[in-house]
Amino acid sequence: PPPSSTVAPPALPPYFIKGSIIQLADGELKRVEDLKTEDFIQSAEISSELKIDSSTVERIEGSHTSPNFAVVQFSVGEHRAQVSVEVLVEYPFFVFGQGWSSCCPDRTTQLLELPCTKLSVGDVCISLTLKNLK
Amino acid sequence: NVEPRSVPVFPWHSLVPFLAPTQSD
Repeated sequence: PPPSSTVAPPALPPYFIKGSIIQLADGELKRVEDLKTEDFIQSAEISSELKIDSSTVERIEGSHTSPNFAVVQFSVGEHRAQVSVEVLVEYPFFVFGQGWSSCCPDRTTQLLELPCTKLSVGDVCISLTLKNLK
Repeated sequence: NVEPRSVPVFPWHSLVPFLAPTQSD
């Protein structure tokens, strides 16, 4: 058996747990594991404040802070702005046309039961910005 | 009989990271 970890995982948001009920912008309810790319796109189209941006994964590194964290660098939107986020390795991102992906999908599946693939450089994730950001 | 439980419902945008680049006009 694999060695047991004594590190307590930091809490992830509850809505990523398999079976969580998500409300789309048109009021429709779906389970988190059933969400499709179109659900996010259509919800953003309805939204008056939010718009979807494409965020391409440029780099994935281990965090200096903790082995439980990773630093993911994205190139965001048409201006390809560089944004880095430090997240738990099991934190899921939604990849266009693919679905939930994380730096450590085994851990995501173990902790959340959320079906998940490996987040890789070049993946295009769904992210949000404000529509009227000036 | 099983009492129906109230299940939390989360808005779709909770699940999407807010990667807002700084923009200059």
